[in-house]
Amino acid sequence: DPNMKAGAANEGVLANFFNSLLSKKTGAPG
Amino acid sequence: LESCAMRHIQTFGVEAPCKTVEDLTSGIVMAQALQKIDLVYFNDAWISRVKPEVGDNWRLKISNLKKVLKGALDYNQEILGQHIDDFTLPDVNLIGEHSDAAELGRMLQLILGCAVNCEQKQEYIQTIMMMEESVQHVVMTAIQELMSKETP
Repeated sequence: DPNMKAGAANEGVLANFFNSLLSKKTGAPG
Repeated sequence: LESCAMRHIQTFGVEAPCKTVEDLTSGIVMAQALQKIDLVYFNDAWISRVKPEVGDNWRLKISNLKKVLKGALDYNQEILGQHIDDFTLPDVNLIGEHSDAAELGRMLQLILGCAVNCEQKQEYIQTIMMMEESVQHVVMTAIQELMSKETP
């Protein structure tokens, strides 16, 4: 079902994005 | 953006009412949200400068909104180590005087940026990941726009 595939792909994109935010280092140096 | 950003700010559980665009135009909800993000930086001295009882006084609202905006921008620079460049800043006059939803959305976008980059970002990001996909998508786009305008 192409709709289910699109939904799963969308979920993957969202999960990847937010997981990348979680692992991103932030904070002013020093 | 403004609708999803409102949904997001409601997850902060601030004391001030947070149901309508009008509720947010005083700046109090946003100030309380910033305080939840970083209680050390947005301390009691800072929040005491945001006037709580503004009623319909749009001049007081604008004064509060200016403090919130400056606070969010300074926080990005001083604590998160990022300068937001080339981002169309929200027009606080339109928010305070005319309850402009689009400008309010841009203000909430900045606060969203603070939340997903702060020390406690895990909590805020995980909350977003539990929201509806459509909301997550808008939030993701809003964060990506901010990130594209940030310079270390």
